[in-house]
Amino acid sequence: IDSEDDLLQECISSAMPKKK
Amino acid sequence: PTPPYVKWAESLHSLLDDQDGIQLFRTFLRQEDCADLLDFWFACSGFRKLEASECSEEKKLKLAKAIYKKYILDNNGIVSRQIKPATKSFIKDCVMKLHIDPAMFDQAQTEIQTLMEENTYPVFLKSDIYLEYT
Repeated sequence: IDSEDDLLQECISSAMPKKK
Repeated sequence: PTPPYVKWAESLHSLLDDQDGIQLFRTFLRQEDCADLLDFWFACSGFRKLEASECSEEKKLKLAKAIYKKYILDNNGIVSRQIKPATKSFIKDCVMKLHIDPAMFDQAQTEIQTLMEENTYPVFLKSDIYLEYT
């Protein structure tokens, strides 16, 4: 489960805009 | 220059294009107990971006299953309740048949984005949390 949550978190973060 | 919080009120995309705006919107959504809408929207965007990266088919399948299990499988979840049944069964078929396509979550993302644009985003712009911030 952890690895799935980590994978999801990594995916969500990858779509976030970079800090301006 | 236009203050960021003024740009956030121009459109949902301008809000989601700014980390501070995302943070404030997520805090508001968490208060409304629907932060999953935003996380799902970003997860769909992140999944589509995988196509451009050199990630393995196995990782794409694992991620597609994780998104499906976390946001769609449980019919009581806020995301699952807002997505049309036909869209949910399409995604289920893709996962079950291992037809992992970069665009498999696009329709579901569009439906959630429409919900946010027509509902949660306008309410956010009138919320205490946004008005206090401005």
